[in-house]
Amino acid sequence: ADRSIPATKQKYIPTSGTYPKGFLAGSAFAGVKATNTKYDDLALVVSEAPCPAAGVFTKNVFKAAPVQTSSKFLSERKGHGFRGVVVNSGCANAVTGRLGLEHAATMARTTDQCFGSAESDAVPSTLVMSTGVIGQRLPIDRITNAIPKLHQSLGSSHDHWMNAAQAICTTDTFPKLISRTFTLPSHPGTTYSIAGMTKGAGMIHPNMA
Amino acid sequence: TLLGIVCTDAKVDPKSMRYFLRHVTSTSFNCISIDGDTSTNDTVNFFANGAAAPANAAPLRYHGDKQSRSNASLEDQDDTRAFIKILSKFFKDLSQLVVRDGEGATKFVSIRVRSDLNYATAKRAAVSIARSALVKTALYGKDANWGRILCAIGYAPGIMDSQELPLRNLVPTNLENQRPIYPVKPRRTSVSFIPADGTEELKLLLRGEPEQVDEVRAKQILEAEDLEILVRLEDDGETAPSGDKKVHEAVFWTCDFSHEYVTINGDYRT
Repeated sequence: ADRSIPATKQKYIPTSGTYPKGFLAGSAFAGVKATNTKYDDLALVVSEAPCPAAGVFTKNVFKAAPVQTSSKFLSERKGHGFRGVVVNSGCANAVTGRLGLEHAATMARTTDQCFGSAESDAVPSTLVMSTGVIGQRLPIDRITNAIPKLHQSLGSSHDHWMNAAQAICTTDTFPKLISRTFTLPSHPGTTYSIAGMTKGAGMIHPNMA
Repeated sequence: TLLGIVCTDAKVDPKSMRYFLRHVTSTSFNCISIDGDTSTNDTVNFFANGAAAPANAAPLRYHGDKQSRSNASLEDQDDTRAFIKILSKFFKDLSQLVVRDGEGATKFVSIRVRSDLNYATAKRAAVSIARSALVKTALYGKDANWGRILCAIGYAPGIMDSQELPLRNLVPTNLENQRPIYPVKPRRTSVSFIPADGTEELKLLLRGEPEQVDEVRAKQILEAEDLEILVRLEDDGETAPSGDKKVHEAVFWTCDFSHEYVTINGDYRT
């Protein structure tokens, strides 16, 4: 499909940004969906040093495999020592049974290995997200083969963040990315940064906890 | 499906991360709707690595109760308040981008509901309006159809059923005289359109009575991409004493329903 951004949406695309220190972002092509032969469909956002993390997740009874897996990791690690999150678009890995759960864990472990973690480490330090069609299994080999490339693509520039924001899109007409700086009263001379990306244009009525 | 990833180089206490995230999600990502469908995959992850914090900086802690607030230094409390304010605005701005990209959408609609009973009532009304296919198609058609807005409030879960179920169990009572308090009363309900350009609001319904609507003005307001629908469930009129009435406000963001939405989703192939 044509990915050109409609003229009316151009105003929402940042041309630059100020990104938080010590975080990297990147994207790569895996070919998750058969009809996508060229656009990046894997994204990775990581902290160079493991850090605290939290998540809110859908309350839909049919929680997708990455939702179940990530919330389990967060619970087992009590929110400590996370590297980041790996995301695929093109397939939701939802209602995919036991194999779906294995695939979500495989995505996490394969990403961890890029940072030197052993496969035997008890709880992965990478969270997982997926988005796309419900009820289809992931082409996991394509994803695991592309993850090392994804790791190589990491960087801290505006383009790296934009590419990651684009790679998580499905029916979105534009990538959604915001970054800004702020200070806190106790240390007014210290500038902090915050950056965020999001996706979604249909099947949107989040009820997360 | 909604996905969100937010990262900061501020230093946050690991135990507080989930509380900060839950707090800001409740008034941002959990207050948007494009088509009323809650996905199997919705997720927002939040990371804080402290990379920009000075070595002697205390981690930001969430003070959710009186005890933890009283234990925290004034400096810590100021930092937490400032951080929540920044994080809330950030999450709201990010979540609104999703609404702006609603499939086939031509409008960005803010629904603001005020109730003097509780926040839950205001939110239930707002959610029902945002989910109504008839409200959203009227907005697409640029029709000032406030009747559909009222209708949606009236059938909202938690509002409609409060009339039928055993009152003593489910509906709050006025403790003084044990009379049930219904969440919504038609004669206290007012609806207005608030134009995005800051000009005067267009009153559509005033305390249960329909207003004579200026069609030309209504058309003008509905031509704009952005629109606010203001619903007051606590309108006792300017002449009524306000006393210490506390007003709870829920804000929800949605978009309209167009032919394009049907085309996109009808053509979608699994």
